[in-house]
Amino acid sequence: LQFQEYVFLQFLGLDKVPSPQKFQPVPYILKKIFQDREAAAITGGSQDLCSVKDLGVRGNVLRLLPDQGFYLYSKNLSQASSCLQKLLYFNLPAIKDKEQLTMAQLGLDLGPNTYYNLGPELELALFLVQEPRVGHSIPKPGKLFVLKSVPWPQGVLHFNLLDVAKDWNNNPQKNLGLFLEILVKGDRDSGVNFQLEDTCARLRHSLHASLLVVTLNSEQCHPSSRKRR
Amino acid sequence: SAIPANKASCKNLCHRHQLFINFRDLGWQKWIIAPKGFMANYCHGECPFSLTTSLNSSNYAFMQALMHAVDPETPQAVCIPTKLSPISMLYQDNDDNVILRHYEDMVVDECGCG
Repeated sequence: LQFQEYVFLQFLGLDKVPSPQKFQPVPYILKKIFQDREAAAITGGSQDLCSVKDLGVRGNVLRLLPDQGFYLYSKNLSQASSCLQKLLYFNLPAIKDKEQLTMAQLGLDLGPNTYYNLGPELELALFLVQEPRVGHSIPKPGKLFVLKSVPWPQGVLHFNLLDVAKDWNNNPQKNLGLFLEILVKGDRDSGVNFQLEDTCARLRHSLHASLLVVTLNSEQCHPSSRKRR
Repeated sequence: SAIPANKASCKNLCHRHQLFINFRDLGWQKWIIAPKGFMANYCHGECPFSLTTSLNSSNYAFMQALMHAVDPETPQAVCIPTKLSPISMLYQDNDDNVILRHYEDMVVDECGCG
């Protein structure tokens, strides 16, 4: 059975039996796509397994990569209202070379919808990390590529990282991660100050980052048969 | 002249047999999130000449069954899947990634002589 298992695993695109240490939450979108496919298989409906209708892209393998980065506790926070700084890192090498990246969506879940305090407004900045860290130094933020105001610290934000992920996939040494900084907007009087600490502590506790990657395996998915005009 | 069809009883004739692959039997339930298993099924049974004219078989199978009837040295046509469908698998790999992947031709829906 051992040999056959290896053969079957290879067929599945795996080189050995995965033995995950901890179970990752399955995001709603993957569950939905899976259940829609199962329902279509039961009804015998035709399925294009090389397109992900819900996401509007071509692809037959969807991966949710968890963030493997860590919080940064730098003394000189860039601004007084800085709430948190985090290095985000995603392990892209899981993508096999014959797969073409068709989507890379960063998901930042700021935490559950709470109603007791709809504030303060946040400013969220994402930078590329372009220089490798020296020892345990704080990675230096490089090029800013997202600056977004968020009315309050709740809900899930999505950012298109396709070009960045393609660059990382083609040049793995460039994948040094992303530098995330969240600032509290507005002046700091004592009330806000209390909220700031409370908000930042809650954000640090609930922030969950992940990268949803869709790839198209050309060997299993022939170019979409466009109708010739 | 009509070739006497051998008296293969129905249950020996080529048809689809149920086979449920339970991932727990393979010890894979720890990393495969869904499904718990799937109906793979398989094809098995004889392909006598008479069958190739009725079951959804290929012309090639018809000719091979004819040749087998004339010269038993020629192997019989074989019972193979004629309609297959895909499955999707949701699993976790060793890098804690959650992966949804679709696999073509995993479920045998119909069999025939080919």
